[in-house]
Parts: sequence; C-alpha cells; structure tokens
Amino acid sequence: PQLSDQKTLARQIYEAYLKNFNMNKAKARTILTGKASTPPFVIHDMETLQLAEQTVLGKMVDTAAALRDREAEVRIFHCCQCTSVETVTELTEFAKSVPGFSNLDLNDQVTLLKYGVHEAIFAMLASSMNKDGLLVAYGSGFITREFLKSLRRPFSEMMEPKFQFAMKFNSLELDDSDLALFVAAIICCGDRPGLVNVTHIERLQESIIQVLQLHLLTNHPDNTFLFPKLLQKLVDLRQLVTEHALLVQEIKKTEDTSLHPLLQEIYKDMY
Amino acid sequence: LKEKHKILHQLLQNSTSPGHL
Repeated sequence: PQLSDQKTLARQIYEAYLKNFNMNKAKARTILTGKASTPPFVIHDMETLQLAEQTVLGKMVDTAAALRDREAEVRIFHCCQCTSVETVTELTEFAKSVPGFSNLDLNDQVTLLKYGVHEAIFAMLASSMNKDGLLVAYGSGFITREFLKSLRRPFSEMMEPKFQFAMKFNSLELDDSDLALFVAAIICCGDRPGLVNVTHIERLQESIIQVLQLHLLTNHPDNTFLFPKLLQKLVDLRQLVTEHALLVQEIKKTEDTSLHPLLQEIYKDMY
Repeated sequence: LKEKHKILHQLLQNSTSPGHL
C-alpha cells in the first residue's frame, strides 16, 4: 500500500506541474531542437531586440510608453521581471495542488514560497536554455547568451550564472515528471528561516523526497547516482539565488528602475 | 509576515493577478 501511495503522490504532483506551468521541458525541447512548426524569433542584437518588442515580446508584456525611451538593459530587465512574476503565480498554484501544502500554516506557506520560488524558477529555466541562449515569450523568441553577456554591467551579469548552472543541470537529462517532483521538493523545504511548524513541513518534505528517490530509480535505472546529484543541485540553487538577490539589490540601489511589488516582497529581508 | 507579503498571501488565498509594474 505504501508503494501505491507514493506512486499516486508522484502522479498528482506531475499532473499539477503539467496543468500549472505554461512552459515545460518537453515543449521547450521541441522548439530548441527545431521541431516546432514555427521557429522562434532570434534576438541577438539591439536591432532584433527592437523588432521583437514590436512583435513577440510586445504580446507577452505591455511594454508601456514609460519604457519605450529607456535603454535596452532596462527594458530587458523589465521583461525578466514580468516573466518571474508570472512564474511565481504559476508556482503558487502548483504549490497549492501539492497534497498537504494547503493544510500548512498560512504563514509557513508564505515563507516556503518566499524562499523557494527563485530556486524553482532557475531550476525550470534550465529547460528553456541551451548553450547558446534562452527561449522567451512562451517560446516565440530566443535571446542569445552572447547578446545578454554583451549588455552593460550589472545587467550583463544577470543571466550568465544561470546558463552555467543550466548546462550542468541539463546534463542530468531529467524529464518533466522528474522536474515536477524536484520543484515540489524545493518548495516544501523544512529549513527555511522563520518557519513556525517545522515538523509538519519536514514530514511533507520527507514524503516528497522519498517519492523523488523512488521515481528516479524507476525512470532512470541506469543512473544510480542521480538522486544524490539532485540533492547537491538543491545546494547549488540556494547559492545561485543568494547571488541573484545581491545583484537585484545592487540594481535597485544604483539603477533607475522599478521592481515589481511582488518581487519586492520576496526579496525583502530574504538573506 | 502576512502584512509584509500581501501579494503572496493574496495569491495563496485566491487566484488573483499580481498586477503589472
């Protein structure tokens, strides 16, 4: 009976993942490997960025009049924020669908999301990345890594660490069913600062980690060390987010850009 | 905590849009 419970939990989490995220690895790989009916529009310089803003990016975000005359770096930063906010919304709905999450203390649900969403965002972002760039605007655009690197400091430092993480993470060859459990494990984490009912969360975390381990054994029978490798990735993601939060703080201090109120809430007093 | 995270709290309670910049 325990094994069948675990399989049910894995299936429920996978279904919640497919239902709540508009992009997933299977979709992204279809586009990145050139198998989609329409190839993405490639953004590789200022000119193609402007063209994209009039087409694919314009559909994704309302590139308001206030931004039109701002420099490219600020406009790209704005787009990144819009994508993050949308993913936080999706992650919240996903979390609510993880059995047991909604029964947790409401303050603890807030804390788990506050600390977990960026780790989850960067883990899932890897699905939309290859060594040359990143899918944007629901897969209708592709922005090159070189172009992002060529932006002025500090914006040029925003994405490169995520690419470096993604290349190592993608070499593990996880599929969406593995990623669903991995993202659930990121969110339901018992050692976030300020949690009230740690035991309750640890119990939930343990059941998800157990399911993840079992699922990896059956889904990747030839890769014995995949589970410990993934646990290490949880540590790497925490470091990636700490560095990201510092960079955002620097941008907020030195640049004349606004930060979305939802992201402000999340970053405030984070680390 | 709820006071400092009004939008997150709102998202958890219902499916409202977090709004635009």
